[in-house]
Order: sequence, then structure tokens, then C-alpha cells
Amino acid sequence: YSTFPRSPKWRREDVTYRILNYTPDMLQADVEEAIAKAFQLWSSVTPLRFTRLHSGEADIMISFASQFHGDFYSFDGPGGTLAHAYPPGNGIGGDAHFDEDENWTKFTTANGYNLFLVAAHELGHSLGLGHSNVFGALMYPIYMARDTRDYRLPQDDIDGIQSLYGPPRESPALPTKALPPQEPTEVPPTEAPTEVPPSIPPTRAEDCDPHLAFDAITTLRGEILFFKDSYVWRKSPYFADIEHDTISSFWPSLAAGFDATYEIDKKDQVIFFKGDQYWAVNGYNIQPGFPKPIQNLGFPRSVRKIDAAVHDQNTKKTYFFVGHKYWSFNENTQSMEGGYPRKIAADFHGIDQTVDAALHKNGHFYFFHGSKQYEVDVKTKKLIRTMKSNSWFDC
Amino acid sequence: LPVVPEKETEDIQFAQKYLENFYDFKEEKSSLFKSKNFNLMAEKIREMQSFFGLEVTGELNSQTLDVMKQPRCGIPDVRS
Repeated sequence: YSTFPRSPKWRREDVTYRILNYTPDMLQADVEEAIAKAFQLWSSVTPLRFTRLHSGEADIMISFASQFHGDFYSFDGPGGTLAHAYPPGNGIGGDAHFDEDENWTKFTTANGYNLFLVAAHELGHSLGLGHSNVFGALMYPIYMARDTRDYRLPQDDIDGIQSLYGPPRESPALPTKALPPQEPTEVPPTEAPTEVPPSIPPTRAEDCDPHLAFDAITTLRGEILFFKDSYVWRKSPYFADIEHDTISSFWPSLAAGFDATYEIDKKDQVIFFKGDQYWAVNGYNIQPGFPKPIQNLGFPRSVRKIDAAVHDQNTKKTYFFVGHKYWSFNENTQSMEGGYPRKIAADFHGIDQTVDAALHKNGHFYFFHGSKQYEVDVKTKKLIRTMKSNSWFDC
Repeated sequence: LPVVPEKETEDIQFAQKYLENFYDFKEEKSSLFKSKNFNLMAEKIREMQSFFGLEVTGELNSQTLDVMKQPRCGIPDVRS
């Protein structure tokens, strides 16, 4: 294997990509799947995590073009050069270009080039690998059609990419909070021995995983953001499907794994909680002077973290959930109300468990616990119905 | 210099372009150094033959041309 001179590499494990356009040779879904699968090849042997962006500047911008296309390396029509990509870096760094004059396919037939194989090779460059002179290596410069169904990365490529980024973390990230004991659920049958689980961003299929649970949830300027580990699902009235992003693509300096979050829409502010600290954020900007200790809000020293928070825009009260109790904070007086903490179950009938995340929307509270959510009437605090946590994703 | 047949001229031009793209070959523009050019090109052909595990002859033989004509990635195999 080889790397580029001075071995450029991405300095963080969360790398973003964006597909700028599509080839008319293939269905868009097949292009997206080929690209996602190519990323998964590299994420399965490194600590890298890839998130697809649908707008804005991503680390790796992927596009199809022919002949001259704005860089110094024009394509050459059918055959010859199929694609090229740039080593990690700003601007064009990391970008991958595919020659539209080729015939792209999701198959490995003679009359076309398999997009997954070529993309996997080019993304090797986008991550910092040069060419390999090992015949059969993915980073060998010459295209070789091969069976892609259970394509495994050759050892030379694994050695190469791990020389830059090291091996994957030993196990998939554990939930960021100790989820309360759930009823035993059968492990869905896996047709193949489990490999290192993919660490590429959640896909549409995972949106509808019945076991999906969240760390924290909030509204934000008319949208709803669902946080889990280092990812955020974004449900917006402005676009149809659910968007998957990394937290760092919005707030690079905020560590992932929030415990709780809520919006004070009158102030256009979102408050994030992690451990015994909290941050106030306006849009993308973290307000100066943060983080602050949660004791500033009036919590006793014994409270080291909170499980969930939700703000009621009408009463200007914010409820904080810690274990089986909750506090009420008056945003006007900026102080905890007297008589708290109180038992959650005493006031919110039917909510007998702890609360992982909480949301205020459409005149209701939604309390999330594992893969379930409980819709509660804001005024009467009575339980209305129970749903799956991901019912917001139109599964 | 020996008169080079048409086909070979094409092959040499193709090979020159390939070596420029992927092996950092820079043609000496002034004819004064033409002979040096050929040595330089032979050196780059040797480098490419070695990378692909071909017999290292420095000559533009058919095996070498075949490999050069394979569809491939546009990134150089070696770079200064």
C-alpha cells in the first residue's frame, strides 16, 4: 500500500460526505447504496464514521462529470481514466469525481464499471491512501471486476488504512446512558456472522428499527431533532424525508452523547445537557460563558446529570427529569420552583419509568423511554397513548 | 534517428501521455535534448513495469502497452 506525500489524513473520526449529482446510468437509490456500502468498507476496519449530508459543504463531495470539470485533471471519454479523488484536506481535498462518459452499473458485468468497486477505491484516496502494487488489492490502480456481494477488503488495504487511522473501536458504542432493563427481546436472526457493526450514519432502514431509542430530543425553529450517540435525526416541515447528520456537523465543539436538551423558542435558544454541565446555543452558535454547571439552575450537588428536559412555552416552566423524580424550573424567575423534586408517577399518571428524552409538540408532552414514547396531555398531565419512539419517522 | 512507423508513433504518444499522467514524466520540450527524452522515457517505462510486476526492459513492448490501456484510476501511481 502507499499513502500520499506527508500522509495527509482526516483529523477527526466523524467524516461527512455529500452526493452532489447522479449518473443517468443508474437509479439514484443504487448510487446511494453503492456509495454508502463503499464507505462502510472503510468504516468497518477503522474508527471512522461517515455521515451523509444533503446540503452545505461536506468533507468528501462526490460528483459525476466528463472531460474538463473544473480541476486540472480532465477526464478522457470512455475507458482510460474512470475516476479520481483527492487526498484529505480543505476545499477539493477528499473530493471524488467519476467520469460520466463511462457506463456505471451496480452489477459486475462486462459492459460497465461497478460503481461500488470504483467508489471504494476512490474513497480510499479520499481517506489518504495512494495506489498499491499488490495485484488484487482494492487500491491497485487498474479496474478489476469482481464479485461484490460479500466483498471483503484485502489485507493490504486494511494494513494501509489502519496505518493512517488504526483499527476500529473494540465494540459498538454502548448506549450513552444505562437504559433501564427492557423486556427480553429476541435478537433478530442475522444471516451472516456478525461483523464489526457498520459505523456509517443511520440509514432509512435504521430509522424504522423497532428498538430505536434516543438520548435526547428537542424542537428547533420548527424542526424536531432526535439525538443518539454522535448522530442527529432531523425531521423538518421544510423537506420530506428524515435527514441524518452528525452532531459535529452542526456544533463541532460540542461533544456527542447529550443527556437532555430543550428549546426556549421565545429566546431562539436550545439548551444542551451532558453530565453536570449545560450549554446554551443560538442556531449554530454556542453562547459565550458556557458550559455552566447544572447546579447553577438550582440542582443539589447530589444530582450529577439529568435524564431529560422539556420546556412548556405556555407556562414558561421547564421540567427536568432525574431518575423517578422531576423538577420544575421557572424560566421567568430563572429559579427552581418550591415543592420539588416530586415523583414523576405522582403527577404524570401512567409514566412509571424514568424518562430518557422529552419533547413538547402540538400541545402535548412526549416522554421517551427506550423504544417507547408516551403522549401526555400538557394541562391534565394524563397519559393519552403509547407509541414507538420512532413513530415520527413515518415508518 | 530511425524513422518510426505511424502505429508506433501513436503508441509512443499514448505511452508518453500515460507516463505524464501517472509516472510524473516530463517531456523535455526543446529538441536539443530529444535523445535525453528517450532515456528519460525509458526510465519511466522501467518504473511503470516494475510497479506492475512486468519484465523491466525500459522498452515499450506489447505487454507494457496492454497494461497502459487498461481502464484505471486517474490518480498517479508515483508522485514527486
